[in-house]
Amino acid sequence: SGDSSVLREAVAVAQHHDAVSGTERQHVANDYARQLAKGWDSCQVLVANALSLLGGTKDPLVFCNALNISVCPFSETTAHFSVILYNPLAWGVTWPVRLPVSGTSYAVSDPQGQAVASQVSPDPPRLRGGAGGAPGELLFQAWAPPLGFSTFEVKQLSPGDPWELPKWPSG
Amino acid sequence: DPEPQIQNEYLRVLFDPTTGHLCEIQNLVKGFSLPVFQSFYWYNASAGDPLNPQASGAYIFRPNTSTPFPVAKRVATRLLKSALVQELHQNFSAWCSQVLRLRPGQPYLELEWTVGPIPVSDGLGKEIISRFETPLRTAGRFYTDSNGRQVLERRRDYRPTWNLSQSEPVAGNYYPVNTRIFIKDQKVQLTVLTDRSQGGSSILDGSLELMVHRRLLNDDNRGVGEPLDEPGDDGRGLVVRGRHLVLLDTVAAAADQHRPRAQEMVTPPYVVLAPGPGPQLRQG
Repeated sequence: SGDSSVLREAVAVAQHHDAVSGTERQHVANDYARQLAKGWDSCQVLVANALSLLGGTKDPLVFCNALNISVCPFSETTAHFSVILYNPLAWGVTWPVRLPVSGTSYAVSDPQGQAVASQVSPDPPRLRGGAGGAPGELLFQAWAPPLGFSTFEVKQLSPGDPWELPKWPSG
Repeated sequence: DPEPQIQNEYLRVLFDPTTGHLCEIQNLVKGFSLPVFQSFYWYNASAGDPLNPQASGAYIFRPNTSTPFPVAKRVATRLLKSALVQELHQNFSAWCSQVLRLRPGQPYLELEWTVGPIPVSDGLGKEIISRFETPLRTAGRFYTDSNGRQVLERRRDYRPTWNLSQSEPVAGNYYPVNTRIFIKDQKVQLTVLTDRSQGGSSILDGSLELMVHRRLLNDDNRGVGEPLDEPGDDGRGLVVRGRHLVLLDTVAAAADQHRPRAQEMVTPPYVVLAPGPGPQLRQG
């Protein structure tokens, strides 16, 4: 069962002036981060339960917390998956979805089943020596209605080819 | 490429072919352009001096000179253009890089910066800034928000409620930026949206800067008892990645753009993945 009170408690603790301004000792900062991460995990169970209820399904739902460094084992290893976008704002948004993948081309369809333009770009922006091993990053423009969901279906069309990564210019 | 540039239906962004830096932003809808130079610099963190023993630390920002050092005078660049995105990758150094992106339908320039681990083997603490320089005549004024709500006018070396005698020409002009900082003249406004709270200022007329990362070697003697020197996952020093959205518009129209964009920055859509076709969600 999901529980948002874990995150509420962690955010309450992080109202301390040290947490707000970063003037705590390192081990205290690490503990603030640990509490927030535990709260985050517990909320993800809550969101998954809500989505399962709304979708009438027991399928597992996956959260990737390191998309900003292009790491997501699920999208890197799954040939057919869906991307669910929840928009918390009171107006519709378009949003670039970037997911690490191992294929070189994918078919993306929108909630109405229409094809969505997508591309796989090489050399995802991972941190140097960082984790994650996908050679490419799937990019498509998604959108979601005000305070609502959109589900985009992604199917791999071609297996991963060895990428000819563009090299940094000399110097 | 003699004139490296990226473009969408709203903006054209030009880069210096020699140094690889951003050098101009053109608003294609309103038909005007602004020379904008952007680069990364580092302030040498003070370790205290004979006049004032105060060091830069977790509580205190105190550079030991007012002029920051450029991370790189020239950057290695790579230009990628496709139907879905046009982007220029800049490599300032092994610990500082940035990707500038324009996507169809987005009236702003996205700068995704990655900074760290900050090298300190020279024994110098460093405070890293991203600085934008323009010819705008700003008369020492710039604007920063408070918790994403009220925007306050800031004036260099001045306080509205008491006669300030400025003792710290840089740090004394830094203010908290929660979501946005902007500079403007009579007609044109350059706004930078942040994806987290940062320190910001306008130290030179026509310029604005945001502090993106710090790594210090001295305690500032205010109680924490250790330098601000975060080890990061591998202990080599914290690596930070973030985004700045740059909007160039008329003063009259600027708020219509930066207000919704700033909200989207702090409450972006939330991505959840599912195997196969996923749940058929009923809209609420």
